[in-house]
Amino acid sequence: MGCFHSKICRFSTPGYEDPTLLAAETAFTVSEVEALYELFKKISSSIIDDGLIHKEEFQLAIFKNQNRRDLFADRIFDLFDFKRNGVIGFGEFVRSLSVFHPNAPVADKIAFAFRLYDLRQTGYIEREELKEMVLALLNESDLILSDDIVEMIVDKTFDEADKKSDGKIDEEEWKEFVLMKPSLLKNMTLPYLKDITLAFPSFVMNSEVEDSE
Amino acid sequence: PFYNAFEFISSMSSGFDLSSLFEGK
Repeated sequence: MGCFHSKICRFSTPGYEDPTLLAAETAFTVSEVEALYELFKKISSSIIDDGLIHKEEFQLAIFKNQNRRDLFADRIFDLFDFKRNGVIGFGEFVRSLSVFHPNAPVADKIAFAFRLYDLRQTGYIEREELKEMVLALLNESDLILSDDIVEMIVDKTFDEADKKSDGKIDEEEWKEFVLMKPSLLKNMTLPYLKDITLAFPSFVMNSEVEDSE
Repeated sequence: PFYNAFEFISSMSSGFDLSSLFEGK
């Protein structure tokens, strides 16, 4: 039996949250949050139609292949899943994507990227973690680099970023480092998010608000 | 050539490029 009213359907969806509240907390307008719901519905129904994004659905949306694994896609999924229940609800999706909005504060982007690289969640990016990430990516690519070259790249990075020379990069060092090298935050901004209402015009049909701005 | 490990990671990891979420929408 289908839903007769889209609003009732949405509010009975697990993890759904009021777009007005989400817009107030994030870099998005109400219209943009509603357009994001169209994207969310598509991703969250791609394998299991339960109104939640499972890891396989997230991977399918990123790689167009649910079986492909990637260290960073896993890490990003875990960071989006801030309730730590193994799935991403609509509120988590919007709040997390907000960091990637062109208008989001740079400090939020810097903090998110730090948490992404802090694989073991120790509060530091450690030398071994950084090498592990480089090796994981090399494994997934056709690029071959000798261990000496990898060591050299990691050493040079630590020479520049680890100002305290204690073998780990803390959040303050990370902030100073990326402010010197803003290109490292390139992946933290998604220009698409500014045009999300154009990408999902169907949100207008399902809008809950008369005037969304 | 990459002289910076983070530059290498952000350039090489397709899992860190969320723009693909919007492709084929």
